[in-house]
Amino acid sequence: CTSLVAEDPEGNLIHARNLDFGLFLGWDKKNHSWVIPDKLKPLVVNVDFRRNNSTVFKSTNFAGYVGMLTGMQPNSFTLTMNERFSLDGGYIGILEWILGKRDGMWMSFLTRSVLENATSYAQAQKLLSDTKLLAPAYFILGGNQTGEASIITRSRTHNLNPLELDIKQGRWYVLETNYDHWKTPLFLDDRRTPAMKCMNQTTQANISVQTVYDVLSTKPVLNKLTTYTTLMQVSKGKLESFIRVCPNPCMPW
Amino acid sequence: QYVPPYTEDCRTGMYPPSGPTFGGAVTWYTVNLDLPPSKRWTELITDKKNDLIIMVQAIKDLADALVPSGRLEELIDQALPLMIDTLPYPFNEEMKGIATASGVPLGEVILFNIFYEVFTV
Repeated sequence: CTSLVAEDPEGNLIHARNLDFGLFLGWDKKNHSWVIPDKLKPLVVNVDFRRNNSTVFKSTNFAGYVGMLTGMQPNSFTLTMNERFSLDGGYIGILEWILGKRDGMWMSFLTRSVLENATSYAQAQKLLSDTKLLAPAYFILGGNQTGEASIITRSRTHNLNPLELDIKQGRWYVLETNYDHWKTPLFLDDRRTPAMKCMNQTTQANISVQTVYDVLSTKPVLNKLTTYTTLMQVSKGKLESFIRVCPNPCMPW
Repeated sequence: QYVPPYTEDCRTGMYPPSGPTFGGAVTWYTVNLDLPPSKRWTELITDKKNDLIIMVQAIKDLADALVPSGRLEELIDQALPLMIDTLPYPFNEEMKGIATASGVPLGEVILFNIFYEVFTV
């Protein structure tokens, strides 16, 4: 996955993501594609969650999956999550759960609860940073004010090295793939470098929904695992998603 | 990370989406949070149930490839439903409603929804 939040010169925040999933879960030799992404693409839906006839939040979901991986509370905050690998992983959380130690949250139920119940970027940030989890994860959170965007790197129990926008220091976007931002990515799977190269080449003066979509359409940021791209503009309350295809030659991940 | 043609120069002019990297638009649905949790996803799942059945079958095929005896699949269908009431409300009720609306066994709906944690194995 690749998630990013960028701030344009007018202080508007754009939050976008490629959802890549299904590594090593079966390869379709005939179509030169992974089995799971091919089965997930028909399930991609945009959902408007409403209460008392007004929108509470919007999301891009896989039908049948009640948790959240990509969502927006219009005019309030935007949230995506990327997978984080760690030896202290979800299997330990599941084991604890089965043994009756149930003080952690399942990742996607936490994101759903935050999108449904949090009332601000700050509150969402606190919940995502402090709630104990069953599995590690990256939460990429955007707000509705200038400077409000952060990468929350979570172990099951801690929030590690939070990274925020810092316009004055020239950090006008934050970008997360599937590696801790303070470490170099695995060289065989470095989608961060090409994505940042394209963001820097675009420059803040030219950042927009259109140019962010260009970045997420550039191989290997676009790869064989990419199922959908979502673009969110919190101040307009606008969420749009597109099913993706990566024509050969294309990186398998 | 510069291995053309698997990597490429930064793309431009890709929006609005079209061409070989565009796989289609995404349909909008409404989920009414005023409904009982078990009824919220009925309309959406009724539309998508065939695709969900195909997806779940792919996960079962994977389980059978990992454990050819079929024991893993049995475990999913018999053991996972036992944990449904340990999962937080209203998500447990929503999953029951999805199983009812799609005809997919509850254990398989649960596995689909906790796949993030399971996948780390």
